Parts: sequence; C-alpha cells; structure tokens
Amino acid sequence: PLMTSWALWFFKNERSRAWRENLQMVTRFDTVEDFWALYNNIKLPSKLSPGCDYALFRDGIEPMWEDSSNKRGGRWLVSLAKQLRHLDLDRLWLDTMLCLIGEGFGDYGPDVCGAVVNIRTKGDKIALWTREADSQASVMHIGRVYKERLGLSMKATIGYQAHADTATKSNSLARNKFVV
Amino acid sequence: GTRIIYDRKFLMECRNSP
Repeated sequence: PLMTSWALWFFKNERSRAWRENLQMVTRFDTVEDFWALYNNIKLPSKLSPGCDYALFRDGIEPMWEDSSNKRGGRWLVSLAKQLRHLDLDRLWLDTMLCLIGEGFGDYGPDVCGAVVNIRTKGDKIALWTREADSQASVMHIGRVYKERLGLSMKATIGYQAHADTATKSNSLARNKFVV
Repeated sequence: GTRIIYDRKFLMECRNSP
C-alpha cells in the first residue's frame, strides 16, 4: 500500500476545446503493484506528442493552479534542453514519480501535491508542485531532496516559482522565489 | 499516523517481482 492514493492525468492540446476539457484523469492507484501496472502500459513521456502533459497528483487535488491545495503553492522546475529528451526525460520523470509515491520528502512530504511533465518542442519541463510557496523551510528541504534524487549535477540549479507569479506572466518565466 | 515510505531501490525491485 502507498501512503495515499494518487491520480494520473493526461493533457492533450486540442485548440478547438477549452483547456479544462483537454485534461483527463487516466486512473487512480494506491498500491505499488498498481503503479507499475499503469506505468508498464502507458507511453513514456519521450513518446508523447508535443503539447501533451502527464500529471501525477494526490487523489483529490486537480493539477491546476486554481485547486485549493495549489493556489498558494508553487513548483520546482526542471527545464530540459531539447537534446536531453532521449537521454534523460523518461528517467527523470520516473524518478520524480517514485519520489512522490514513495513519500521521499520526509516530514515535509505532505506539502508535496504532485508533479507535471510538459512535452514541448522548445524544451521539455518537469515540475514538482508544493502546497505553500511561503513555507521556506519546507520548500527548500523538498528542493534539495528532489535535486539529489534526480542526480542533478552540483553545478546545475533548479528554481522555484510561486504559481501566483507564474499565473500573471503569459510569456516570460516568473521570477525564482528560491533556488537550489 | 504511521508514514509509509519506500525508497527507489525497493520500488524498482517491485517492478520486476512476479
């Protein structure tokens, strides 16, 4: 059994439909076996079309800023250079999911809401969403553990942006509130 | 309550178990 139930969501960008209609919950699971049964039967992120997302969130939290668990939160963002899609994307997304379902963030684990992988032509992104952007100790602990679990270089940095800041920036990236 | 925590090694081993 897992600590909590999780839901996998899939987003496919079809411009004729509203954003929310393009977001579908695939399934829920609450055991390690059911996680692997799901993982072994869906496409890897690197095989998805540009414009698609997967999101894995605690059951009951929708993968959008507006959800009450997300609206005060933010995300640790890992931006991948285009050439990394074939090298690192699938492993980084799997390790992100294993951190989530294994509750790898210690006492701050409940502050982790979920994660999203965006497949984009200009560069893929993986983001870990947390509940309270102002909880510095929690956000920093989660960021340090996450960076280590992904095996990112000491020289690399990842930034944390509050959703409230991201939501008001349509094109350029929101400022980093924290960096590890 | 009790926290259920699994490390990467355990989770990966579960993938391959029958």
